[in-house]
Amino acid sequence: TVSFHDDSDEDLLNV
Amino acid sequence: DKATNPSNRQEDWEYIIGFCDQINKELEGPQIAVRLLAHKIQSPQEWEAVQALTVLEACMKNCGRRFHNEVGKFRFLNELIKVVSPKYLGDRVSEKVKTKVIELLYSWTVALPEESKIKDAYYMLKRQGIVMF
Repeated sequence: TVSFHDDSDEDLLNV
Repeated sequence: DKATNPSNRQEDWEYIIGFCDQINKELEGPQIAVRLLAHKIQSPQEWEAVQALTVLEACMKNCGRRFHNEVGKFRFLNELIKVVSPKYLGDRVSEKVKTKVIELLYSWTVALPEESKIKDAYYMLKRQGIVMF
């Protein structure tokens, strides 16, 4: 099986 | 669930190490694990959250770079930030849990300097006055 490697990310939260 | 069960009398290292082993065995282990851990760390039950932080620390020591990469993404770091920030869950979370989250973040800035987003998150909390010392 081929696995999808997820390299995505979101932005740092602002607190 | 077993490694963070609130009815555990003490931390159950058999299950904690079992969780680490499972991460190491599975291709998508780190991605799945950090989602599960983020959820437990945000538990309203302090003991469940504390155990989840122990599991997280154990995974950082035993699951290598694949796991570090996942923890070092803002996607996961943001979930930790929510725990300590009064804008999110901070007012409802115990000092014990918040202190442990900050201690872990700090320890990783020292131990894993290559995970630069961890530093970004930690110093942002410092600038915002959420980390005092």
